[in-house]
Amino acid sequence: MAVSGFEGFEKRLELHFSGDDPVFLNVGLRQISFDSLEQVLREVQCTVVSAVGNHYFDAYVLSE
Amino acid sequence: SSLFVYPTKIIIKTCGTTQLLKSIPPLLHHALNLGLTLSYCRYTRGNFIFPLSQPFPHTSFHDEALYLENTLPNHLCFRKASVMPSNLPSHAWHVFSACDQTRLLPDFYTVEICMTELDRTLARKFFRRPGDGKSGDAAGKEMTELAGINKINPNALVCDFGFDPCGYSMNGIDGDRYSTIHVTPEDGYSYASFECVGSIYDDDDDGDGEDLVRMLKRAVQVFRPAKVSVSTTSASHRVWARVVGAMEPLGLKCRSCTADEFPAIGSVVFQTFTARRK
Repeated sequence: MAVSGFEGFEKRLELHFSGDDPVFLNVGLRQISFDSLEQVLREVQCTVVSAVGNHYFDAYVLSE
Repeated sequence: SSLFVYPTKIIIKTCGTTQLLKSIPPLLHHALNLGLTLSYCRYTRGNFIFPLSQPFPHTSFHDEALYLENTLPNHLCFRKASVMPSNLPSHAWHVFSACDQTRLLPDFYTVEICMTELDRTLARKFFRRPGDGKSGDAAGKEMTELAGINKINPNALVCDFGFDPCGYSMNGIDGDRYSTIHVTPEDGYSYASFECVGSIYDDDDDGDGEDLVRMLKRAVQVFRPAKVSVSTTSASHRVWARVVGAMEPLGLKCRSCTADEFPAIGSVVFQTFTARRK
C-alpha cells in the first residue's frame, strides 16, 4: 500500500433517480441533510473535507 | 475522493480501498423518503494496484457484481456486468450497469482518465512540505496553482484539498458540469485520475469538440504519465473518437481500444495509451 494509505485506482458509483413530482425534481436529492450524507459516507469510510455548490448541484471533496 | 449531488443523480468516486457499494442501501432509503425511485445504476473501476488490500467482501469484481445484484431493487431488470480488456495486462475496465428500461439516458457523457507512472518532477508538486503549518484547503490551493490545474477549465470554480504527507483532490464546477482530479504521487505507484462530464450536443456549437480535446490535453499534461487509460461512456460515438486527438499530440500512442454496449447508457469505449518510446 502507498505510504499515504491510498489505492490509486478509484471505484465510481453513479445512481439516477426518478420521481412523479416535477417541482420536487428541482431540488430532489439535494434535500438530503448534510448529517445524513455524512452518515452514508461513514458506511464508506469517508468524510467531507471541502464543499462547494451552485444552482445545479453540490460537490464535496472527501477523505478516507 | 468526491461526491456530487444533483437533484436526481448522485456520483461517488472514492479511493480504491473503500467499501463504496455499502453506500447504496442508505442512499436508496433517503431517496425513497423524498419520493424518488432508483432508475439507473452504474459502477465502474480500473484494475487495482494493490488488489490484496481490497476489503472483504468486495475483494473481486465478481463479489462486487454479486453484491450489486443482491442490493439493487428488482425493477432495475436490465443488467450487465463486463470486464473490458486491453493490451496492457495491468489495465482492464470493469463496468456494471442496471436500469429500469432500455431508454437512453439524457445527453450527458462521462470521460474517466486513469494515469500511472507520473513524471516524478511533476508528481512532487503534490507532496506537502513537512511542518508547513497549512490547512488542507490552503495546501490544496497551492498545489492547484503550482500544477496549473486551474487552467484545465478556466470557467470552473475549483474546490481543492492537499493531503498530508501527500495526495490531492479537487472538484471543478462549471454550470451543470463537474470535473474532478485525484492524485497519489508516491514513486513506484504514482497515480492520477481526471474525470469530466459534458453534453453530446456541446459539439453542435462549433462542430469540432475542441473544448473537450483541449481540456483532456491540459489535464494529462499536468502529470505527463507513461500509461493512460480512458473510458468514455456516451450515447454518441463522437466522444471517444476525440480522445485520440487529445493524447497523440502529447506523445501518447493508442495501444488498445475496446467497446461494449450497455442498456440505457449506449456505449462504453475503453482505450489505453502509452508514452512513445524515446
